[in-house]
Amino acid sequence: TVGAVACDSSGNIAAATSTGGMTNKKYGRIGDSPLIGAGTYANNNTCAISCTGHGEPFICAVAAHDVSCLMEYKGLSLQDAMNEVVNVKLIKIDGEGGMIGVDARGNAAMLFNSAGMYRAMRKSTGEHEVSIYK
Amino acid sequence: MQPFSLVIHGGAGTILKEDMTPDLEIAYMNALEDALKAGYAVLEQEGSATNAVKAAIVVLEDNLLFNAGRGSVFTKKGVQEMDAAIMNGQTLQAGAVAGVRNVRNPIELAEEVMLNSNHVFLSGKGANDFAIKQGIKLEPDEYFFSKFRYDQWKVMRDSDSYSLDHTHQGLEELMKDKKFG
Repeated sequence: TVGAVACDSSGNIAAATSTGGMTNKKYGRIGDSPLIGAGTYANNNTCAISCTGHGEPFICAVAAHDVSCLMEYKGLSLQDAMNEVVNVKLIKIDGEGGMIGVDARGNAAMLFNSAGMYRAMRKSTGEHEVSIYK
Repeated sequence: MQPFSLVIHGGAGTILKEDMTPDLEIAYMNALEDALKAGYAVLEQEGSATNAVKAAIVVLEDNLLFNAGRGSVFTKKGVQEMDAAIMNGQTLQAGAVAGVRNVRNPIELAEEVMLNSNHVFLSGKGANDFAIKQGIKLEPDEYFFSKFRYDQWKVMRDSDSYSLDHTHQGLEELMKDKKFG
């Protein structure tokens, strides 16, 4: 699974996710990636999120939209909201994987609860990271 | 102009450094950097966040290393069925496709659904029909074939098991002896 989230110079944000799914999947199984709110979500008022990992728990957790809700209703920061979903909520239901996010102020975060996640980020303020492992 | 940013991901899972060859690790890092450059270039030119995420995803879909587009995993039937979604945070418009075959860049089809259909989510043959109508680039099955994904599938095709991109019988193990410049 691959994904991207961005905040542009006008303060608009977007999210995108693309995947081949799981090896040996059958019955027309789909995961969270194409489900708006589960694996992909964007809202200028909160955040843009793309998820990767075991799709079924991410669907049950409505993972991407849950980050947005935590920011909107509980006032959490992007980082804290993503941490709550990835390292608390998903862990409880064996939801292995991670997510990336940005908010409309250009803040960015990359969180995962698995051994690794292929990931990279670049910000106009100078931050630049390309990583695989924890 | 306010600060802008781009973040990308490949798969997540049991990715262990000891299972990775130096050449393969460099190949992954270069691929991530290429995708980051493509998306960031859009933002630098004051392009939209939607165009930036699409540009980054296209590069990742075209790279055999990642489970999306070219290099997608095999289903039980031995074919590739791909899913994609895109959402614009300014307008809350969204487009998604699932179970599409032979579409070179499923993210471009998802964007077509978002912009040029009256729907949010299309699936299967109907989504493929829409791709043809919209002039989305298609590729033959051979384009999506990769030996390591085939070997990964061969291990479990006679079982009811399934696996994530990078967990168990993973890509890294199968590609240990492959060389990447």
